[in-house]
Amino acid sequence: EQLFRGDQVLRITASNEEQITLLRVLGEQAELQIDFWRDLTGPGHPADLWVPFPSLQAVKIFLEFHSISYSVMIEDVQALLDEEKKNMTRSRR
Amino acid sequence: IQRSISTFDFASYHTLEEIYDWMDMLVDDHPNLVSKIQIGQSYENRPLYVLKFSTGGSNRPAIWLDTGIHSREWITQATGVWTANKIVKEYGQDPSVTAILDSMDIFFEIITNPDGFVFTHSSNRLWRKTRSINAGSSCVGVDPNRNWDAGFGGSGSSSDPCSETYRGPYAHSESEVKAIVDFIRSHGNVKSVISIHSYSQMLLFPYGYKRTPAAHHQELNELAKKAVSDLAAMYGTKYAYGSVADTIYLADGTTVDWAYDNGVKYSFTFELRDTGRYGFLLPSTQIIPTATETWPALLDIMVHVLEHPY
Repeated sequence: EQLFRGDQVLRITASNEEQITLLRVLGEQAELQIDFWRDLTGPGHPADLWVPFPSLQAVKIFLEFHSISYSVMIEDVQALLDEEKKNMTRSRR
Repeated sequence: IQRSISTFDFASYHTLEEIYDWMDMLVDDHPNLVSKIQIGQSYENRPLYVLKFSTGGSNRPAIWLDTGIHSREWITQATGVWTANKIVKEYGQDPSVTAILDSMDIFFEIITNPDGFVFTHSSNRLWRKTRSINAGSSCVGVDPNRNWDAGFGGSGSSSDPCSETYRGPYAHSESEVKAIVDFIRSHGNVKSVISIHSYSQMLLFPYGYKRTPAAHHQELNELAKKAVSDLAAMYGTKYAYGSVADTIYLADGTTVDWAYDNGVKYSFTFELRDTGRYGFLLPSTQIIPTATETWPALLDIMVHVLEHPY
């Protein structure tokens, strides 16, 4: 079973087209293994980016370097999955 | 253990087995209204089941609904289960549902990507694609919403098997997609296709693979506007609406574009509720509110299809 300990989901809001282009470039970097859960649609619209733990530093540095505003939407993906699993087990019981 | 439809918990997430068992119970309890048909097999040989809601007749005009083509979007499969149950409950009670089913059939594929769905339960909760092996790559799976023969292969999808939007080697390469294509084509009288996803809160229609407005853009836009307004009336959930290309981005090879290009005028795709925090990990407490608010919008589309034969 794949675990997602420490993976985060970032809510990113690009303020202009230039930032959107930068984010698209970021998304194309296969080695980061990031995944847009909610895609980029336009300036001012939030996008949600799943970032595996090993890529967190690189992604956050990239966002901050380019002054792209973001917040952490999910602190630890695995913690939520654990909670979900617990709820399912409880409900089945 | 005696099976009972009355004890099924619609407010919980369920495994494939539990949902398939529930489908059998629904059919057993309503044999004159619901039947289960198998339209094919998944890559890993799981049956692809469709619930048929019909009050009789032969090759009636039909509405196609599917949920969960992206396996990790659990709220959609859960909404599908609730909605199928709602259709049964409302037939004979709600005049709109009754009128629809008195002259049309509804086909509902609740688990459109069973391999992916099982994988989300066993190995990777965040799995989106099918589970087919890609020749020459260690990455598994194809995005089944980029695999349709509508602008297939364009820049609004990926040629990289490791990408979440990998389009696959050729259009309809995925058995899960091909089964729907074959079914809709062989039926020949499908008037509406509604493909349900999550999350983002949007109601979208063709086109996604080009910016050119669909021939029926105005009618689809007005219908979408009414549907999202009725949806919002329940809990105030705000939806965006419009063509895929205008509202989000260019996306090639999608279900709704294929349906529209194959003569299904009322082709829509939903992106269900996002609470703004959990994304695909929406807590199960959100299932009933999501399904409940989606219902009037679905009904708007289905009633419009009934009242605007073509």
